[in-house]
Amino acid sequence: AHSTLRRKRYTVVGNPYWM
Amino acid sequence: LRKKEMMNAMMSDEEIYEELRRICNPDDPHVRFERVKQLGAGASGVVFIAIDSKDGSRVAIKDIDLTKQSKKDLILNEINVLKGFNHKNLVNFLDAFLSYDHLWVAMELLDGGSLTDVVTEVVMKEGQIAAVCRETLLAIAFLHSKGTIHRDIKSDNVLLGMDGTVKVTDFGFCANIVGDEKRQTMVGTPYWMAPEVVTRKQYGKKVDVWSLGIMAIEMIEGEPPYMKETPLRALYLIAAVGRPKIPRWENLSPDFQDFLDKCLQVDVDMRATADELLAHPFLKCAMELRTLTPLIKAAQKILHKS
Repeated sequence: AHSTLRRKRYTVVGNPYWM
Repeated sequence: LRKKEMMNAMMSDEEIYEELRRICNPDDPHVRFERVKQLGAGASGVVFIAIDSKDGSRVAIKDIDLTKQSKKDLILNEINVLKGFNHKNLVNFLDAFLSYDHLWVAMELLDGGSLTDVVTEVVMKEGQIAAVCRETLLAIAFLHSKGTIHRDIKSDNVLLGMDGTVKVTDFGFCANIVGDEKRQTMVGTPYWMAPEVVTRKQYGKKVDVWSLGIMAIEMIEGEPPYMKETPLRALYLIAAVGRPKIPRWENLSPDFQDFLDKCLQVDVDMRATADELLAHPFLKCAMELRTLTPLIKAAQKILHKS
């Protein structure tokens, strides 16, 4: 859960992989 | 800065390395700095505390692995922004070092940690929220006056000193704009993104004001709206819902409600500018920054970071 939460707070530039 | 940014965007990787070698300190960072403790890891690099052997001072080092950076021109842009600006509410840049494929950016160390630790672990009073908003707005207004949008305002990028000092950091995603020029690339962190960024419309400086409004919600609730959703669903909700619902809205003071209202206007023309917000009545109830110190200590104790 901690790593998921941390990934949610990452900055994205342009199209992130999950879009 | 805008011309430099446009030139950087057209440079090849080799040219960028050449430019980095030109502007970086030739010292070997592995020799000069003694690594003490890792503070965290972000999208663009790892941040740790180090001792500078030159004067024994403690500094924050951001170690960026250039091989993992798809847009290396953003790195050049960050250093130009860091080197060019000096303000009491911006984390001060000390120096940059190039070591093989790694770039070490040395910055002043704020030992209170990030605002995220405080908002997630302790409850803040409105006066303390107003103080943090004021200091962050001073940084944003300064950047905007220089034609720069931060584009990634969130509690993770607001650092605290043990004396309650508040400083904005992480300029790796800044955009330099001329006058009312607009941008379109989606940059930022989903949960803090303004609707116009999410819907790929052209956006300008006021995206930072929206993100500040979301950060104010963090200071009330401990996390931004939709944090329990996936990033993709959060983007959908921002675009579909627009202004987020704020739990316990009725418990907030009228001034704070109006401040949030002006930050979180979906219509950009209705949304306030950073300068306008600096004159908002809500900031008049700001408590002294030193009142943040007990919150910082409590958060560090809970998170075993003291």
